Amino acid sequence: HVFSGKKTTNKVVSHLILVEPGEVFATPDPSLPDSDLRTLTTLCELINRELLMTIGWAKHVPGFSALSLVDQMALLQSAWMEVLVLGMAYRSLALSDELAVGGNLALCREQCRRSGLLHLHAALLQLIGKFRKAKLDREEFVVMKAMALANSDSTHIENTEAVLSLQDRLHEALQDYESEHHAEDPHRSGKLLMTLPLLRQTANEAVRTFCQIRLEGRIPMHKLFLEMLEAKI
Amino acid sequence: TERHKILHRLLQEGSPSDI
Repeated sequence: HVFSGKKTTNKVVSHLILVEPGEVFATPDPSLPDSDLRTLTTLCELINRELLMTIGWAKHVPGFSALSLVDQMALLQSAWMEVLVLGMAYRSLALSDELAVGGNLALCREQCRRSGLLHLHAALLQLIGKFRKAKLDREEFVVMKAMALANSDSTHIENTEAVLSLQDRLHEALQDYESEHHAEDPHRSGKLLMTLPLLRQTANEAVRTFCQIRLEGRIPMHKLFLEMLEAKI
Repeated sequence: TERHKILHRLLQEGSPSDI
């Protein structure tokens, strides 16, 4: 990765580094012709596997499993696309104008245009540019991902206090990490938190795009992906 | 939870079989 972080003494950050899932690799169907349909089919299958990994990962976010099942569901149903988009943005930091959708699959602007993902490509590039400018490192990325999950603003949360406490714990971890490794910039954690609105905006654009793909019905979509999209409608 | 049965099951049991 472009910006490698440093060893941290913060237990939450080091735990999040430890439980960070490995890369997901695209498995394009060789029986399909190389087309926008194959790109989208590959992408939707990849997202389904990423969703599975994201749910598994969430259980390891410190404090998440202590929430009620209803609140765990509310956070994931609301924030799953933000988590996926942040992962894609982080993987794409080293690329120029391409989206690293999988460990072995990067989509250029033209491929995105042909597949109906042009708006999403533009939105993601803006987000990636912001993280690149900030030199987001791996430690910051894993904490931001957990914060995106905890900061879902779902209206279905039962125990608001418990979710706020999870947010506080992650915020403390970020501040702790920044004071340890970026003491030269006392505003750094604030700058990173200020990227969250653009992350949500980009994730909303992604949800809109895949809801449209679902409506068109040309691409097979797995059950989990469909269920999570339906939760956003 | 009926509408969100896969997520519910994955969180509760962690057994992906028909995803």
